[in-house]
Amino acid sequence: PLGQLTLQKEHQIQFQLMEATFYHMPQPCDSERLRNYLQRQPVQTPPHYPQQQLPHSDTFEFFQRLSTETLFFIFYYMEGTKAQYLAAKALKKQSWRFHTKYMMWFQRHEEPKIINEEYEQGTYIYFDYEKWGQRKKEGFTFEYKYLE
Amino acid sequence: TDVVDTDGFAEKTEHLFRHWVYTYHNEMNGRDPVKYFGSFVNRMNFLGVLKGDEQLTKFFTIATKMCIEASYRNLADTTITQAIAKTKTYHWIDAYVRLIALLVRHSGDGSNSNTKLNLLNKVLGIVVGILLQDQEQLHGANFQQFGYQRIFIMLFLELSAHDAILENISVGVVTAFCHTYHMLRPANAPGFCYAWLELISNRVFLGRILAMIPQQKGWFMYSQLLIDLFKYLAPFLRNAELAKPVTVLYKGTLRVLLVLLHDFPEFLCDYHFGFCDVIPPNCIQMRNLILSAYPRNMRLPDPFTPNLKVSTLADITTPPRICTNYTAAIQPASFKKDLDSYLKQRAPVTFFAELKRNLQISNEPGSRYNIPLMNALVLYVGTQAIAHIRLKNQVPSKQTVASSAHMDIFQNLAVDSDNEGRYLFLNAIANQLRYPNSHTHYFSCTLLYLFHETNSEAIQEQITRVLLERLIVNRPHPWGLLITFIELIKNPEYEFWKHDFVHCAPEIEKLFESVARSCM
Amino acid sequence: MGQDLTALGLNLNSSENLYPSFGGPFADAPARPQDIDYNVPPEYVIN
Repeated sequence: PLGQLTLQKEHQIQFQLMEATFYHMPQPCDSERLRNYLQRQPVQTPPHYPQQQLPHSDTFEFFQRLSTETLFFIFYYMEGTKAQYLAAKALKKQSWRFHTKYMMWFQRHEEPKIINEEYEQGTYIYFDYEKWGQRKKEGFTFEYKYLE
Repeated sequence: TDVVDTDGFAEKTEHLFRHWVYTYHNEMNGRDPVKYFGSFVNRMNFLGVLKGDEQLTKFFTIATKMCIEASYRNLADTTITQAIAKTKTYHWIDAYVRLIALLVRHSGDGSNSNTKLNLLNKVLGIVVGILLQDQEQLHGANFQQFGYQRIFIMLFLELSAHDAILENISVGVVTAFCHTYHMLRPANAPGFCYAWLELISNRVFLGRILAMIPQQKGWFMYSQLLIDLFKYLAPFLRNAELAKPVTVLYKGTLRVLLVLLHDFPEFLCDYHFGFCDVIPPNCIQMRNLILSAYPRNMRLPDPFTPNLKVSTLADITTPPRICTNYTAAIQPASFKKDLDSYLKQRAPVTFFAELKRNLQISNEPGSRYNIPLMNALVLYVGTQAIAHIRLKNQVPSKQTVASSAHMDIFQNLAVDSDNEGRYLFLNAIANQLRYPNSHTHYFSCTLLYLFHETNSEAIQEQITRVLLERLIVNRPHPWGLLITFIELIKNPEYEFWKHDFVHCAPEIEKLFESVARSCM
Repeated sequence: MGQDLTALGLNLNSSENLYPSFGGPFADAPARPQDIDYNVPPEYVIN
């Protein structure tokens, strides 16, 4: 029974300012840090491409199913985000270990020849983020103080 | 106020600020950012920026204006896309914000929060002043919100970083931002309203103010921000047709409320009363959303359970927490005194004339009544009635709510009001039909009692309308609303199906039957 | 009739809190893991 109510003058003025700013709506990326490599840039893709993110794609289980290469990509190109955190967690699950001095991931290739409190030494596989590939390194010393 | 450049201060500031932006993007990402910050502060000091309050104010005013001018300049640059214009602008603003955050963090000694928070409030106040001046005088309808939004959100994120000193001032930081956002509420800065909603619903801000501040100290502040939003939206939502800019802001509000309903239902439970006071009565679904909240540790019995005995439910005698001082709305004090006296002595009858005089504030159809007073009065009388019933060791029921000073007032409001007044009165009751608690129970009995006792079919129809309009909108529906309506249509005592208005139109009849079927 | 609140891009049946990945009032999908700032060990921030 309240019926219509005409807008008062002050509300009409408010509406004009609101309407003007309506054409410059905030985007989610306006509230997010600038990403060094992969800034959020919505691009119109053909409608038959999946337009929504895959279900559960923000879960650890999803990241565990990603290939090692993909996990390295996420780790190095999405730094400071939850994706990097989940990728690191998944890599560790695959017994990769992060070296905080070389900032690279290492994985034992075989049982180390020497193991003591400070370090282990032997043959390792590591991921070289500059040459973007996995390499084998013999006689490498992994000092535990650099184990993240 | 505009900065008067006396001794080349502006030029020095501009040079200093450019140097900082360069430092930030080229040195600060290294291993020892604080080292660079330390040498920059020495530069500021050398140039007299830290000499006193006035110089510091000038510095921040000029630096903020440089960032905002960059935002307009970049956006006006037709050779680049909007995305690149924003990225270029943020290149400046993110550096500026980092400087502010470092100055806040390192000012005063580690334990002295006041120095830090005073500096933060100063800077926030300067940005607010520039924004309001920009919107009102400089750019008007061409006002651009994104530069200001960036300053606020990135400063909040910087000051929310995991850092022992910042953790120490986190409540002060959240409080400072709440004051700032209240000063920039949409009614004050309509051109900033979308950015404002982004800011108050930012995931980090929500986490801080609603989850991380101990003892829910942030809840009241946040409720005030939502009330600012509802007050702004109210005139635009009061009519059925929404203009596109309003629809977008309204849907954005619904998203925020859904997150609150899902993650912080107790917050909506505690502040529902203040929210319903400012949400227009015709804004049914948004109000239902708020009234549907219930404590997470509570299990709601299925309202359609056959022979559900509401009075035997465990929580039904527990009074709900209401964090709004609703009795303060019962003004003037003389009226409150007369109300209390009537409740005590059930006299004098002249009180009802005073009641009507206080509730009616204009003759303008559609806004004749003081809605906050109506809501407060109904809730106050109801809580007094519950206490009165409990004093007699009874529980609310059709019998125990009857013939009392409290019910006199409700029946007077039902019988003696016009359509509009009665609609608002019945809404005030229906707003209490929420999750199982003593208010839901009492007001459910009261509404059913009013339906049963009245000899006016118009009143019965209006009670049905008030319930129905809340039920036919999309979900969610408050539990108390459902159990009241189910009781009304199921219990033969109310002779619901005999009323003509139930059969007034085929689709209405079908709707009642579909609800009845789901009950059976 | 109001809006269909299940169609606003929020996973209302989620057992987790929604706010940590809330994309904002005008976003019709939650923020993705790569959009959400996270307190990763400083060594991970390699630039």
